[in-house]
Amino acid sequence: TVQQRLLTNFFKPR
Amino acid sequence: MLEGKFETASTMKKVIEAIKDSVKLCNLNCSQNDGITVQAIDDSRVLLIALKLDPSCFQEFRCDKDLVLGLDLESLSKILRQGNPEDYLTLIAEDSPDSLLIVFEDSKKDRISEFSLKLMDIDSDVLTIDEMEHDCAITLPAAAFAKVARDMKTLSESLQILVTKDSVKFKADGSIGTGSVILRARTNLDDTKESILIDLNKPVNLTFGAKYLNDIVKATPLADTVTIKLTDKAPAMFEYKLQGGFLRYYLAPKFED
Repeated sequence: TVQQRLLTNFFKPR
Repeated sequence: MLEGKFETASTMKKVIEAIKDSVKLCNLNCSQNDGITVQAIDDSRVLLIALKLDPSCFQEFRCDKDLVLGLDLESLSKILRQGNPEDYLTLIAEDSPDSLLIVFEDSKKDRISEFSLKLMDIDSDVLTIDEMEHDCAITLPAAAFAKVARDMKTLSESLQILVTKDSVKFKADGSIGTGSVILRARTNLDDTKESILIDLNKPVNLTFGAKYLNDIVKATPLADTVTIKLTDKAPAMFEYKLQGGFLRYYLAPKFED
């Protein structure tokens, strides 16, 4: 969903 | 070896109750400098939880070697319920642990209960969480926010939050009808935790899943106030401050592509 993409776009794996 | 002793079990009990319905499995990261930290994403991958318990959260804290303790939070919650909120609580783990030892002591020291919780290998990404610019920050009594979130969920799956420089409006639009609650900014000098503070750079109008807001307000017993930072088309942050740490939730708003 758009929400899931938003969260993963903001917080990238370290 | 990890040995972290809390002055009261209540902090850990409340923290786990606040996150266990969003996240089933998570890693507790332990280090001498940072204390205990947790980062976890809920199963639907819309809500990110970040917990920090500094060494200052503990009466005694030592962690000779960085440790990652993989836990089933439902199981941890079962064990934490065995202790009283006012008991001392100590978490103990060896350097390469396969279990976490959890010890409760009655303040009169006439009762000691020990539990061992099996650890698990949990695969999880560690994410970078940078401080974000925000359009507005609201600080309000945690209980007031919890009431709005719980009440409005009965009307609609979504809750709209609109912020102007002097008020926060919560709006729900559901099949049975609509509802709104307006909280006006106010400064209560006698009782600062009752204040509603709005720091606005830009008016905000965002919509969130009511289910997630109801998961977030499970942290209400942890703090008198909650701070909410909102930005257009960015995850919102909900912060409950702890003595020497915090529990933060990052929730992606709903919007059209």
